[in-house]
Amino acid sequence: MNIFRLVGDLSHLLAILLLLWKIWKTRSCAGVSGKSQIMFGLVYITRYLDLFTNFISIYNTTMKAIFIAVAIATIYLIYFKFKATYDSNHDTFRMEFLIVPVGGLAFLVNHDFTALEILWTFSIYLESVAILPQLFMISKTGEAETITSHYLFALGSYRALYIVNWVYRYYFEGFFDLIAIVAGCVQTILYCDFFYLYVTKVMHGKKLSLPA
Amino acid sequence: TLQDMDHDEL
Repeated sequence: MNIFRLVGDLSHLLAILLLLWKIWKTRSCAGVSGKSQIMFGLVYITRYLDLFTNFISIYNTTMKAIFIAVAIATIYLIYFKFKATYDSNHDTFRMEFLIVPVGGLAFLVNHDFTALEILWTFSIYLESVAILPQLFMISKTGEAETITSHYLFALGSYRALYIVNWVYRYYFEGFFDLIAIVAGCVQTILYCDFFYLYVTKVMHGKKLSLPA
Repeated sequence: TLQDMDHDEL
């Protein structure tokens, strides 16, 4: 464990708790892409199947359990409890356009052709594109609530910090996992224009609005 | 370099 990965994990935890809190407090999931949340749920479930079989540390097990629980709770709030506030007209990104190619790629490019490893690889690839429906929805509505932009900033920062963690681990531990690194770079690149808007607007107290 | 199969990262 290193500081970059720890801060990255905490930023990730902050992001998902922030989103859950926003939906619960405002009793509304307006501006939130349910499709992205479904894909994140899929990411955690397929990645953490080893939750009970492969004990790494208390921290690792606890965080995996929290991520899965918060993801399921968020999906429940969006599609059941506050379903009336779900903006399905703007959440129109076709998930199958992401899940099918990612599933195929996981079969072709992986470290080990076993069920668990292919599911882990699927999860890594899916996570890199899972935010697309959310970013697409913001581009359609032309704006995002400030709390949603904080969620996105924390979520985008987590994988950016993981990239720093991988550089650190390469130089100090001789460890690198090319699949995670390439997917992590793609994931972080997808946030770049959002990061620019966040820094230039939200940090100056303005609302996040895309140029019409 | 090591490609550890039991993924220790979240």
